[in-house]
Amino acid sequence: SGPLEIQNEHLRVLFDPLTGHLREIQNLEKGISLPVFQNFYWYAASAGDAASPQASGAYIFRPSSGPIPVAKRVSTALLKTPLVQELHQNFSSWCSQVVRLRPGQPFLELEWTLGPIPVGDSVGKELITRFQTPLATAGRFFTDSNGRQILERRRDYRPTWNLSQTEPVAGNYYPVNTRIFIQDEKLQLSVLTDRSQGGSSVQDGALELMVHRRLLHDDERGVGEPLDEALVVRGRHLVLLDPVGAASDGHRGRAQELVTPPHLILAPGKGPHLRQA
Amino acid sequence: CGDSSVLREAVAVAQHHDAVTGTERQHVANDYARRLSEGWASCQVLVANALSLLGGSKDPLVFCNALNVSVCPLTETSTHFTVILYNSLARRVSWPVRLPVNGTCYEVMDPQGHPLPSQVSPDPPRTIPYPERAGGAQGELLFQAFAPPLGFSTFRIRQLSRGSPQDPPKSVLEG
Repeated sequence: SGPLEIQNEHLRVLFDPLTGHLREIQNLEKGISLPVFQNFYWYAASAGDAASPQASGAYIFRPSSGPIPVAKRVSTALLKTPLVQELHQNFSSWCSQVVRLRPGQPFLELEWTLGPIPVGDSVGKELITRFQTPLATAGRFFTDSNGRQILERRRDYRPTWNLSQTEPVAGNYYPVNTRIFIQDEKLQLSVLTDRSQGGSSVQDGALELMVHRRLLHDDERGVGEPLDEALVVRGRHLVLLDPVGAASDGHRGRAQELVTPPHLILAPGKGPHLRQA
Repeated sequence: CGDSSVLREAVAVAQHHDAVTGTERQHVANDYARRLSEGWASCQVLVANALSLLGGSKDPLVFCNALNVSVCPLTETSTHFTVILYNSLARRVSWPVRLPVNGTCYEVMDPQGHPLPSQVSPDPPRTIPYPERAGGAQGELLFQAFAPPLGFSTFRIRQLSRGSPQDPPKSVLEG
């Protein structure tokens, strides 16, 4: 079959034909491209260890493992029509994603459906999506503050005190309300969220967002029960690739649209006769 | 009788840090969800009343709360319906609309009565199990809608034929 790619007038997005993962994003308008590998991973939740009895729970994010990929290869189905181009990726029976491009849209849409997270192995799981690029980010990444100010974050660093980092993953997670991005001197990769999530860049050139979690232990911080809901969640991320100087123009307006989308109301037949603006 | 204060109070309660971060107990999470659901239902009545007043019509309005999982009884069973898009932003937006349908071909008219490009997209090949859709619709009607700043746009949709959606122009299944 043909190459695994989707394209509109703004973007061309390539996928690995063997594994089905996102491989590269090309911004045709700006003449730039960036290898981007995206996958879903999970961190094993801590049940307490020799260093500390602290377990992962509703309040406490304390992974006891590195990120474990949900799937090394994904099943895919490509759908190309005049109004939309989609690659459906099936990572597992509880993890899937649709990667979508529409005509006129200068961003890539990722719609993920996750859950119920399996816990038959008695391990709590905190699920992330991670984007890996060759960008030389030198430990720097950016998150928004309640949709307004963009704050620079630096790995293993706090601007107002000397940090002794004891949690290399959780200690570098920050709130993401509408967007997170990484950049080098030329390019910026931005990911917009449709809800508040935790996010980080625990490796240079990578950014990740926590998308779902299911835990089996109480963290003894007052909740009194594990966060053990077998929920299915669906959400969207918008991915933008731009030159650094032009990036904010793209992500500011898009972030507003994502958190306050239009409301859709239906009526049988002709419906009310509303005066059109 | 619609009432926005039900949702206002539910959202106010949900400003508690446990509701914002999801660190509440399960029965409290259920209560937050119940309050928000009741608040939204009450607001829907208010919005429907306002639109009926503005449009001079007593026809019922429908809110499909499960559109994110492609479930909407109205669009799945009707051959003629209207989509109203309300934009709360202070600038024009263009927004992709996806509606679960069971027909093959539909005509979508924009607010000025001009036809809009649309298509019925069938399910991609079902040889891979992915939980994309919860409903029983055979396809999804896609079109690019738009709405003015802080305003409404109405799109009238009519089914032109019955039957199963056609195959997409190009559909490739990878291992």
